[in-house]
Amino acid sequence: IFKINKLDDNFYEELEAHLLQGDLGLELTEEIIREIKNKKFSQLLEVRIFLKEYLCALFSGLNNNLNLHPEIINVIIFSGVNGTGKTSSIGKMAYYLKSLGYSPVISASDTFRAGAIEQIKIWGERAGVEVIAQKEGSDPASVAYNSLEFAKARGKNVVLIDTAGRMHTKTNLIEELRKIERVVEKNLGYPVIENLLVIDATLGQNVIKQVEIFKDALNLTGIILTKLDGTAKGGVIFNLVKRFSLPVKFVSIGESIEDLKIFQPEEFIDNFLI
Amino acid sequence: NLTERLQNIFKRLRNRGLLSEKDVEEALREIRQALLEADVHYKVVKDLLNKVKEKSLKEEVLKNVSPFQQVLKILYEELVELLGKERVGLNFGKKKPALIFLVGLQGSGKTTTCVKLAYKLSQEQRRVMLVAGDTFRPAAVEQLKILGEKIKVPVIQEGSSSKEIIDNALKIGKERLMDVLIVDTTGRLHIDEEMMKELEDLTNTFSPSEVLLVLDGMTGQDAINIAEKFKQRIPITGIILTKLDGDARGGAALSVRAVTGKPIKFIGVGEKVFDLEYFYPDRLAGRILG
Ligand SMILES: Nc1nc2c(ncn2[C@@H]2O[C@H](COP(=O)(O)OP(=O)(O)OP(=O)(O)O)[C@@H](O)[C@H]2O)c(=O)[nH]1
Ligand SMILES: Nc1nc2c(ncn2[C@@H]2O[C@H](COP(=O)(O)OP(=O)(O)OP(=O)(O)O)[C@@H](O)[C@H]2O)c(=O)[nH]1
Ligand SMILES: [Mg+2]
Ligand SMILES: [Mg+2]
Repeated sequence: IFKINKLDDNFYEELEAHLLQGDLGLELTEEIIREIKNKKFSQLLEVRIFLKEYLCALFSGLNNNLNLHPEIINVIIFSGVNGTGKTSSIGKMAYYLKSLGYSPVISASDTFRAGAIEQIKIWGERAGVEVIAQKEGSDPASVAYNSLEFAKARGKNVVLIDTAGRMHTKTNLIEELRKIERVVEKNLGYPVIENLLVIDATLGQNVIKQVEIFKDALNLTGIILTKLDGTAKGGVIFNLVKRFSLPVKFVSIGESIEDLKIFQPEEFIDNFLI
Repeated sequence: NLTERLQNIFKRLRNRGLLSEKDVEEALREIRQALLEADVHYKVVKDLLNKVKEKSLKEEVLKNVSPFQQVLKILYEELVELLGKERVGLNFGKKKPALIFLVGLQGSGKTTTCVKLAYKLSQEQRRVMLVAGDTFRPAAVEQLKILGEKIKVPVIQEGSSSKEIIDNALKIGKERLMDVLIVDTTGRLHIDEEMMKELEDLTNTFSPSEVLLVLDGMTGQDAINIAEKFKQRIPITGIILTKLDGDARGGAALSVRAVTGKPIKFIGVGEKVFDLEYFYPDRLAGRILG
């Protein structure tokens, strides 16, 4: 879009098309275009600067660090709808935290989906991290409990809890996640340190409904945005950050163990505006 | 919702006869909002609205139908038309066993859908075998075997490359007088040259009677890019839209239809083996409109 030469109606139409096609959503797109028009810019460069500043401002004040304390057991829960990348993100996170000097253990609390336990055991092997599991069909909260006991006994300071994918519209399944949070808090005497919602960058406006429901039920502390190595721009993130003040902590840009990166707002925005 | 919003617009209209361009423009703005919120692609929305505008301005307002109902009816009909009017079944081709490939992006629901299809076909008294063609994802074959076991359908994985696995499965399938082989494939990005080349190579080698693109029903604007690239490289014969048991409006369906022209054959509505439904365009049209 920034190859166009003058700020005419054609330009605004192209800009609108670009923003919408990046999944920014109609409401935020119209708001931004209105603000740009009100500024009565004469230069293309002014528009680009304004856009970048506007989008960057949405992330200001948000803490996108993991709030880990090395002397306690830090529990990180990974939740989200089906197929977004929770299990593989845990493998990558275990590898990343180990490289920082933490000693993580993985809780195979997806006891529902076929092959979920086998899948995360392989990720555990890749990361050099132990996986605590029970058999398929057991209570996810009980696997979490066992993982905490294991962590205490073996001096592990991070417990990464995998959960089964679930639609936000299934109330009983959302309740199951609340139970895991409660069991952890009861066992440790303090809350889960991070509850990260794993969001697939190829998904559209429904993500907003997902966050609404998950955030209302759980103590969500952040987002992991996956599959940014595709062609999707993940523009729904701007709306999420604006509406829920939920920080994006990590992005996943591929299927290898080192493909989990700390979220950089400026880099994300530059890629969005291309 | 859209119906109420259009109703409010047209309440103010008193004239009978042809709808004025201004009336239609106002209605189209509301419709545009509804479609974009439903994840219909920007360009598909544009084309659709032009068609609706053209038809709305041509048609004389019927005696017992309000102008808004008229525009809504035209829109609904255009949607159903675009989604594909007739129900299209699976093509089993001439050779036995028939080969069905399921392809698509990572996490779209291919493995689960392979099992759902196997269940449906075995309920129809066909002899089915599942082929574990995903050699990349950790425990992909375990996932398929556990699910296959539940529905008593054999899962075959003999060989180390996808090509070998399918080739061996065909031999075994012929020996065991199988009717259909359903092949699960590795999730891949439409822009991953190596992976798309592999798929191109597999479809050229084996000429499956069905290559079904499995797409997550919650996909946003990117659906156009995905559909375009897959259609460019391989002979897609149909589409399966998954995860429509949530509340995503499913606008990606229109994008995929517009780009590929291929029929949506099934929709996934849950994680269980029987959560596969035939596709009904009128139902999805209503869902997209909200
Ligand atoms: N290209 C790409 N693929 C990814 C990325 N993250 C995850 N995947 C792939 O997406 C697929 C699903 O990942 P999983 O980790 O199984 O997702 P999940 O959320 O645990 O899935 P369920 O437990 O079934 O809900 C796998 O094939 C992953 O390799 C990413 O950043 N890029
Ligand atoms: N709610 C719901 N979940 C589904 C549906 N179809 C598949 N899933 C779930 O989506 C997740 C991903 O499904 P898979 O079958 O592993 O997807 P895949 O395309 O084989 O993934 P990769 O092999 O990693 O590319 C799993 O949790 C499935 O149970 C559906 O129609 N509804
Ligand atoms: Mg998982
Ligand atoms: Mg699979």
